Amino acid sequence: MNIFRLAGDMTHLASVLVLLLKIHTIKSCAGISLKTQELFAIVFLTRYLDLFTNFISIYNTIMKLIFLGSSFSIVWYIRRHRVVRRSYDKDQDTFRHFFLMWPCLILAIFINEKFTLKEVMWTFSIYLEAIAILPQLVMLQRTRNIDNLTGQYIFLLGAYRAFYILNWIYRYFTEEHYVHWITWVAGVIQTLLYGDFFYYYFQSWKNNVKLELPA
Amino acid sequence: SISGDSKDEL
Repeated sequence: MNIFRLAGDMTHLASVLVLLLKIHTIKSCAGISLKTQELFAIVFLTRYLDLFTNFISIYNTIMKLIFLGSSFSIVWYIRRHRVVRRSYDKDQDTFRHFFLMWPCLILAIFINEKFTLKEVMWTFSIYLEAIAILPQLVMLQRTRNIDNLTGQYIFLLGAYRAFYILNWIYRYFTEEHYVHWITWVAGVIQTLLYGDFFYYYFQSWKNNVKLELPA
Repeated sequence: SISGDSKDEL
């Protein structure tokens, strides 16, 4: 474990906590895309199939359980919670997200490191994670006005991805046989998707004004 | 750690 990997995991964890905090304490999911949250739940479910068969460390197991538990409880909150679900902006969240899964699955069947069920599902989760943020970004563009917690949530998610790229660069130079084209290409694409958001986030931070995306 | 294993990432 290097410092970049740890920073990546911690910003990822923080992003989830910020979102849960918003939903749990304010009882609101305004500005949050259920479509993106459902995709994240599928990402973790298909990636952690080896949760009970491939032990790596206590840290890994606990983090996996946190990401699984949090992603499914966020989806539950938005869909089922009596108060929270009323704040869900359904009309702004119209992305046909399940259509994103097919190309990811087909790509995973053809481009993977090993053709086994577990490996194909793992690769599928890597591809799906790369584009899972799209419904959320589309929703941001539409609503334009972004509250602080939603802005911080997306910023932390983007930071998590950026730290993972630094982690891969570090591991490439410090470990033998560390070449993983699939995760790298998917990871870079995923990080680039946050580029636009980062730009406006830093602008608003620098000028000390409320974050607002251009029409 | 085992070299080159990306499955230890989250």
